[in-house]
This record gives sequence, C-alpha cells and structure tokens, in this order.
Amino acid sequence: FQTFEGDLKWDHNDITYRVLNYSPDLDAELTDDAFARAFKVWSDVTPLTFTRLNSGEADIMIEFGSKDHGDPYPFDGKDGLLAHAYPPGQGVQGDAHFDDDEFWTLGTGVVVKTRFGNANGEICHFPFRFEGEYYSSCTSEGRTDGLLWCATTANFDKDKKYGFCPSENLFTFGGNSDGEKCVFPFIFDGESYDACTKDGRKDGYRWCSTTANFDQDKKFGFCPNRDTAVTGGNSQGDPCVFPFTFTGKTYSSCTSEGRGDRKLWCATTSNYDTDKKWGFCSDQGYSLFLVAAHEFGHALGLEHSSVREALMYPMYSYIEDFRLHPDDIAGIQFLYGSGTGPDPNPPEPTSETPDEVTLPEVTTTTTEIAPVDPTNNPCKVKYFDAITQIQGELHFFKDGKYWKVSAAGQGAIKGPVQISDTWPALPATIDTAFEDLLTKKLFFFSGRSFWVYTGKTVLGPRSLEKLGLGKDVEKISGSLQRGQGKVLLFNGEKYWRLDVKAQVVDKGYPRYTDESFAGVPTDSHDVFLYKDKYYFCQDRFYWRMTSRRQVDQVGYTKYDLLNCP
Amino acid sequence: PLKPHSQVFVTFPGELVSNMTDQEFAENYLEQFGYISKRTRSSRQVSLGKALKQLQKQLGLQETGDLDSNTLEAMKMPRCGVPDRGS
Repeated sequence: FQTFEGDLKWDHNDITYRVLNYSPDLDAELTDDAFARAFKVWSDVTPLTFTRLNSGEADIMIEFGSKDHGDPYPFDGKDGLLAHAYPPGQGVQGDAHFDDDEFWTLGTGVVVKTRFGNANGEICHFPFRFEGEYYSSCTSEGRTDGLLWCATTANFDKDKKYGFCPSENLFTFGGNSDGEKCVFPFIFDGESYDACTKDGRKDGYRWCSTTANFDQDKKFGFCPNRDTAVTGGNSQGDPCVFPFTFTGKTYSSCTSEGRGDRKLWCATTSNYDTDKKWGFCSDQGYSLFLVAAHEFGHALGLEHSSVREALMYPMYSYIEDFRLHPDDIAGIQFLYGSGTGPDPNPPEPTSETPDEVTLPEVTTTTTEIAPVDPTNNPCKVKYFDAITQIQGELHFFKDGKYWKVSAAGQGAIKGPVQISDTWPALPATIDTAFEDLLTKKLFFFSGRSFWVYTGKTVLGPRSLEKLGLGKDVEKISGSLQRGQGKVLLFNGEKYWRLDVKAQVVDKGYPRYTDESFAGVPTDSHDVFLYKDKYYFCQDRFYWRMTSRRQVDQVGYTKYDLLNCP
Repeated sequence: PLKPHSQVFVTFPGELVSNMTDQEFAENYLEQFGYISKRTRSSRQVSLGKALKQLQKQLGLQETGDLDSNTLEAMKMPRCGVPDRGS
C-alpha cells in the first residue's frame, strides 16, 4: 500500500460526510446505502466513525458531476476515468467526485427501484412474466395512464407484486420541488417543453419544471433516468425510443447494427436517419459501492496500491463478494490503527452461571474454564518474545518457556518447555532466533549477546560487537534468512545483513526498514521467516510480506499462527 | 443456411473518436497519472521506457519498458482518476 506524501490523515476519528447530489442512474436510497456500506468497509477495521451531515461543511463532500465539474481535473465521458478523491484536509481536500457520464449501478446491470405499487419499493425483477409475455424492461403495457411499471418477482401473473419505475412522470429529484413530478408542457425562457431538457444548464443534467411555467414559478427538479436511458452518444440520459428507424429498417430493441465494436445502441427519437440522436444501451455499469469504497480510501489517506486484488488498485473490476484485502487493511491501520472490532474470542461461560452449577456436566465445564496461568497457556500470551521456525516447527518464546506448532498444518500446540531444558546456555528472554538454512546452526539473540547452537554444542554468549554491530544497537529484535548464507537482522527502524559464515555484517548497512519493507510496522518487536514469507509482529498482530515485498496479509498471531481456538 | 449479412458501418455523431496515435495516448496517460512530468515531456528529456516500466510495475504487468499491447490495453481500462505517482 501507499500513503500520500507526508502520511496525510485526518486528525480526528469522527469523520463527517455529506452527499451533495445524486446520479439519475440510481435511486437516492440505493445511493445512500452504497455510500454507507463503502464507509463501513473502512470503519470495520479502524477506530474511524462516519456520520452523515445533511447541511454545512463535512470532511468528505460527495458529489456527482461530469466533464468540467468545478475542479481542475475534468472527467472524460463514459468509461475511462470513473471518479477521483482528494487526500485528507480542509476545503476540497477529502472530497470525492463521481463521473456521472458513467452508468452507476451495483455492478451487475440496471437496478430499478420501484415506488408505490404493492411491493414496498422492491427492485424490479427482469425478465418478468405478464399475461404470458416476458418483459426485460419497465413497461406501460396493461395501463392506460402510460406510467411505467415492472414486476418485482419473476411472474406477475402468479405473484401480482409490482411497483412503478422511475420516470419524470412519477417524481423528480434534487432541485426545489420536493420530489414533485414534471408538468408537461412547461414554459422555460418563453419556450414550451413537453419533455425533460438539458437546455439552460451546462452540466448536462436533464430537468423539468414542476409547474406549468418555470419562468413564473421557478420550480424545478431533475429527471430520473428510465431503465432504458442511454449513456454516451449525443443523448446522455434520454430514453431509447422503440421502435426506431435506422438505415430504413425498423428496430424494436437495442442493436449493434452500424457498429464495428458490437456495442448495443438505440435511437432516442423514432427516426435515427433524420434526427441522428442516439446513445449506448445500458450495460453492467460500475458498482457505486466498490468505486466509492476505493475513493473513500483516498479521502482517508491511501494512495494507489500495486496489489492487483487490493481495493486501492487503480483499475476497476467487479467483485461479487467483496472483502477488504489485507494490503488495504495494513494501509489504513498504518494511518489510524486497528479498530476495537468484534472480539475474536468466543464468549466463555463463567462458573457463576447458575445453569452450569446445577447441571451434571458442571465438573468438566468448570475444569475447562478454570482460570489458566497465562504463563502456561500460549493463547493467553499477548505477544511473544520471539517466534521462529526450527526443524519444521514454529517456536514461540516467552519468559523462559517456549511452545511448538508444526509448520505443516493445524497441529496441536506442544509445550510449554523450559528454554533451559533444551538450550541450557540461553537466558529467559530471547529477542530473536533463526536456524541457518545451510548448516542448521541455531542463532539466539538476547540483549547485546548472541549464542550459536550446533546440536548440543554452544558458542557464546558473544557480544553483538563481534558481528560488527555498534554499541548503540541495544538488541536484535528480528531476523530473516535470505538464502546464500545471508540473514537480515532487524532492530526497529534499521536492519543489517549478516554473513552467517563470516559472522559479520556486510558493508553498506544498516539500512532503513521502511525503505526496503514498505507497509510493515517499523517498530515490530519480532521479525521472522515462515513458509517463505516474512512476518513482522506488532502487538497481537502480524503483517505478512511476500518475497516481492508486498504485504499480502495482516492477521492475529495467536489465531492464525498458533491455531488458538 | 443463414444468408450472408451485409453489415453497414456508420459514423455516429457525438462519439468521442480519438485521432491520437498510441504513442501520444501513452504519453498523455503517463503524464496524467504521474509517471512523467509535463516539463520533462515538453523538453523531450523523458525516457518513455522508464516511465512505462514504472507503470507496468504498478499494474503488475511484465516490465518490458515497451508500449506493448498488454500495456496499451491496461491503459484503456476504466480506472480511478487519482494519479498513481506524485501529488
């Protein structure tokens, strides 16, 4: 992950946001829900909270716009740029803008939320069956008032569940008319209009008057897009008109005729040949939730990631079951820390529970839940002095003891074993340890001393100075085997490369940890190699890094590595 | 058998048709997303190969430094407008 230069972040955790306007593509309720879910993506893993404001200046101001929309970074029509956002700060900083020349959906095609009818605002179900026919878009069939409707189940004939589809004949949004429907014809600038228009506006949004005379009453609203609205072309937002004539032929549905790219299009008047008005028919669209979650990442301080599966990767791709990638988690927690979140420990009964006391099983239960000496139960250890893999088993060191877990799978925890029983020369506190992959020698570090075990033979304690480390190095807190007889030794912000055979650190070191291992805590209290990946531990958590030095997972040490229940 | 279908292609008005060459398009893209600066581009000091390699690294593509078809295709994918590099 990357953060903006200077690690720009909010100086408070209670972030506010405000939705300034809506897209004609997606119902306001669905839009609000998509934004709320997008914020929750980040609040779930941080201490951040997000509160929506309906007026005034919020930290994150959200708006839809197209092309030149009031900042120095114009959008580019359909596709290409989808949205952008500014890093945290005052004014435009922190704001998120969405290109309204895109077709905004939930990622899988047009979403038509109904109003009125008897379906409680359910989404249209396409196709639906009505009087034996199948419909793949809203229809006015069966009605005399021309209002568009759809079924909200697959079979209207059987279920009779329906609602009305968005259209200017039903409601408007925004403006100053409180959602009133359009009145046709209406007068604007002395002219009569009998349909929504873009006249009088530079932003391309379709509007209408909600009284018969705009010039007099100044009442207006924006027209919601119908499910048959086009994007791009020269009629953005206008509905397809079926049937339409093209090169003398009649078309009753979208067609790719006339195009070499197989994209579906339609005319927005009844005759393309004479009017030349057209646009692309709706496609899958872009998930407002996914794009918003990405943009809010910027608004919180994250730059683009180079991890293809990460949310902060710059390119859009639709993901059905979205889960925040560890790279994104590592990034946002680097800025804001981790949230309290749900406690991963399962609820435990207490011996005071009356039911348990009276039940015959109480003896067993009480035995299991009896307070455990945290020095004997590794799952009660908050963090370990050192973790390392020795002879295929992951070793966890803490206060003179160690536990072992097979690196092969989900084996049981073995131990505790007294360190002095296995390696009598060692002190109780081990800062880091590693097994030399070539010679199988074991290196242990504690304070400014280190020991080398070859089987039962030990060399040490020897001073870190013997390795070429200065007196300012208080201890070695982590180690990574790098192959070819080299091991990296970590001490917080710095690391050295040790030539194991010569037992001296190489020239050109120390180097800064954050320059070579971006995205991991620089105050890791343990660093180790496990299954060819690097682990950096801080508190109860680890950051896992691939050999290409990309953080690919953040997790709990005791659940993921120690297999605690 | 289906009759051969004579396809008619038309130029649709209002469609954004770019007359840029692939090279111009790539230079614009690299400048827009922070891989080359406007100044270095205008002074022709820029090494497009180096910038392309940086882009390819960012996008997880093979780092050839060439404007190959995979890179060009990736540049045309829908994306966020925030630059990948720089402020």
